[in-house]
Amino acid sequence: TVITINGIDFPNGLNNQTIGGLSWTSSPGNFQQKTVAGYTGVGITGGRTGDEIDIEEFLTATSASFPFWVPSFTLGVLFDGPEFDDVQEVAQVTIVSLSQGTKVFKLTNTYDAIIPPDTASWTGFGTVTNLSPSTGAGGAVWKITNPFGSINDITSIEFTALTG
Amino acid sequence: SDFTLVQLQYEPVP
Repeated sequence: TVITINGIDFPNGLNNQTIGGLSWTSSPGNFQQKTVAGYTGVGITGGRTGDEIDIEEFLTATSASFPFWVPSFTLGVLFDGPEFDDVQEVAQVTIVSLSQGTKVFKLTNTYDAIIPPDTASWTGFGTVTNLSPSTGAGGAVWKITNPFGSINDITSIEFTALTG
Repeated sequence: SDFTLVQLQYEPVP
C-alpha cells in the first residue's frame, strides 16, 4: 500500500512530528508551508528563505519499525536562474538503506532558455517530470518517479539544498 | 538553492 504525504500535512511551527506513519524532523528551524502556483510544499523557517529548505537546513523522515520503498517524491520552487535572479538550484536527497548504506543523490534544475521543455537532471533512477514550469508565474515543481530504483529497504530520507 | 517538499510517497516493505 502506497502512502502519500503532502506538504499541507505538516503543521507550521513544529520540528518533530509523526506524519503519515513516518517520523519527520526539521532542523535547525521548524516546518513552514509555502504555496506557489497552487502547489503547497513544506519548507523550514530561518535560513536564506524563511519558508524553504535552504543550504544547511534538513528535512528528514525516518521509519523505526519497517523499511520502505519510494515510488515518488515531488519538490517545489526549485528554479533555474533568471526568474528570481537566482542560480540553477540543487536539491540533495540522502537515503539510508539497510543493504546499501547511505546513498546521496542530486536534483538540479538545468536552465532552458525557451520552455517547454523544462528540464532537470536527477542523479538517481527513474524519471523526472515537470508539473509546474520554472517561470516567474510557475511553481518550478518536479516529480521524480521511482527515484531510488529497486532499493526497497530504506529507513530514512533527508532533503537539503546545495549551492547552485 | 532552496526548495520545498510538495509530496513524498512511500510503501512499507514487510
